[in-house]
Amino acid sequence: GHGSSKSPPEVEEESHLSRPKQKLHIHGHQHPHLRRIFRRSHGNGYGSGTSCLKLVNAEDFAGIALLTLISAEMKFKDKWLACVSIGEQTFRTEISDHTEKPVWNSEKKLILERNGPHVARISVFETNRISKNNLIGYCEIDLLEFLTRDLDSDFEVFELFDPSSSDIIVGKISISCSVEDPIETEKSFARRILSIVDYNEDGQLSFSEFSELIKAFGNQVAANKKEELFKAADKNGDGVVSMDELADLLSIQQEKEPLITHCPVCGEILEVSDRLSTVVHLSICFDEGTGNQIMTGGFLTDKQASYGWMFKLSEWAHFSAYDVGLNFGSSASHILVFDRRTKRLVEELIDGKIVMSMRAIYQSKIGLQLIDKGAKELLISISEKQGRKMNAAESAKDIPQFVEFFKDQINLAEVKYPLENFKTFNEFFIRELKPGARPIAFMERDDVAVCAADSRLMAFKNIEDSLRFWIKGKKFSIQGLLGKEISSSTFVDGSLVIFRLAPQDYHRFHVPVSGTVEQFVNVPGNLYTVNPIAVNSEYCNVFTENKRVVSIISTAEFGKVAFVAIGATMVGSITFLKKEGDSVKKGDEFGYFSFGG
Amino acid sequence: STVICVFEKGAIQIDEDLLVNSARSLETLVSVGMKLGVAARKQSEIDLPNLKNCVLE
Repeated sequence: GHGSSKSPPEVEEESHLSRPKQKLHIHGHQHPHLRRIFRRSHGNGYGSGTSCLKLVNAEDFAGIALLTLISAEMKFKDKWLACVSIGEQTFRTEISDHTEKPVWNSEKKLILERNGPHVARISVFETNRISKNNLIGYCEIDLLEFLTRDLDSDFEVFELFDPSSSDIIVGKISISCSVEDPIETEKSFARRILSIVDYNEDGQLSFSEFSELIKAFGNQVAANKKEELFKAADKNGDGVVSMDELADLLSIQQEKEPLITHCPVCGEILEVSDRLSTVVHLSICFDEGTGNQIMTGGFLTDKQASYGWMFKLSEWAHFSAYDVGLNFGSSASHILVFDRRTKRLVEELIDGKIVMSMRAIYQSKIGLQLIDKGAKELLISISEKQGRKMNAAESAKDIPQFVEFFKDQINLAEVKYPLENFKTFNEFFIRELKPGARPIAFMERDDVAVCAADSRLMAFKNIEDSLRFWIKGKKFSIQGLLGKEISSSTFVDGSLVIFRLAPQDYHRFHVPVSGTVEQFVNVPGNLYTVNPIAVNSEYCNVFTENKRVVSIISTAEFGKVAFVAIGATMVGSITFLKKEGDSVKKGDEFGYFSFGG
Repeated sequence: STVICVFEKGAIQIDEDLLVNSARSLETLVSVGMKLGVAARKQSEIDLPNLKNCVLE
């Protein structure tokens, strides 16, 4: 680097480590050379008040580094932003005021790996309406050198060079960098993971929530003794595991007999001997995806996003994985559904890591920010790509595997044509059933409405009930669901019935009431998953933001009925078999969903 | 993918078992053609007693 030290801005140093020494074990050895620096929080964003470590030993160059882009001194007034890139990670600051001394105080977490990249490139851009982002200056900092140098200050000033000539200095930038305390990393991971498996959101893990977590870690030995582990974790014996208790269990247990053998998010097998790397991997994966993708200050572009991670945004994730089995990476989880026919509760298997990924992404502000910044387009492009693939002749070879995977849930005897008739996977996907395979209740009575799809159903007398028990998206409304072209006044405070189709289901939908099809309205939109995890998220508004087709059926017995077919990730193609003005009888085929965007 | 049907206020009397499960945030597995509910009688019909069911005492 090209740095020169300055006096520290209100930094206090602690002369001894306040935590017990064994807490600083990393990879089975102590860190004799670590010194902790406590910063005061200034209220201006500089210094978070958390404890950080400065490294003086190159061997320890692994963990999560906290890099703060503090401020710069430039040679002219403008609006400024700075970017930092290290390896595949890139972050940016907010845009400053119009000034020659921009202040960002932007703290970013970077993953530092042994033998990984350690030179950070910092670029400063001027930005205005005319020139957009114009690179003015840059510098390169060897973080290893920065962190191992013994300095009085925990921040440094670096000269910024003109991109066209490294002889010309165009300004200066102040930067600080420290390594996050491994204990803090572990605690922050415990906090994060607890918030994801804490289904009732009480800040503690019940035994069932704890069991889900242990299963998701993919360690069969640990899964078999989860009662024992729960008892060990629940130190105060109050029957629940708190965040601190979970953090302790993870740190102690991981040392003697690793609990976590697979990442619950990406399914990757973790190197059990490298405990810090495990925690770093998990923290980053939970926060930001697989670690293969590049984050740019909280936004994600389609070039940067990892296909694999995005795929896990939907229940279709295991469609790609059925050939390796649901239990790959972590144990299968389940969703409970009440089977109306058998009057029993049934478990529907869904991969635990997918459940967790979806919770992480759809039920957190961070996750939804990711989706907001570019991944929406990616979901559509993945779906379009999948549509092309499933319409190709080669896709027909996937049919037997799919049938085998869902053998308990697909009844081939009721399918109208034999499997060999389907020339593509999509043809099979929109398979017709034999006449009479789905008896229509009270066929002769038009005052009895029937179910519109083989599905998981939720029904509510009014919108308030639907919001209380199911749809948590803050922006949900009838007008939002039906779109601008249809007057919602007819349906205000109406009853709502939701039919959710799962991958293995018969994907044709039928008319629930007899009448006349008045109109169809296409409403363009996104292709979020329609899984309950997303529907139950207060941050996500799948029903009012997803692509959909709204049709209005005029009936003698029920007045007008709005029928909304909503596309989802992978299955975004909606086809209707009736047209405006057609008379329809309840139970008639109305249309189908297929692979595509 | 999902289908949502919206009925006008008071137009349908949805089957009780479906409402009960939903009020427990529990989805019900159904098939095409299963009964969903019955058209609610007009308000005047609801307000007036059904004379056929009345008994003189």
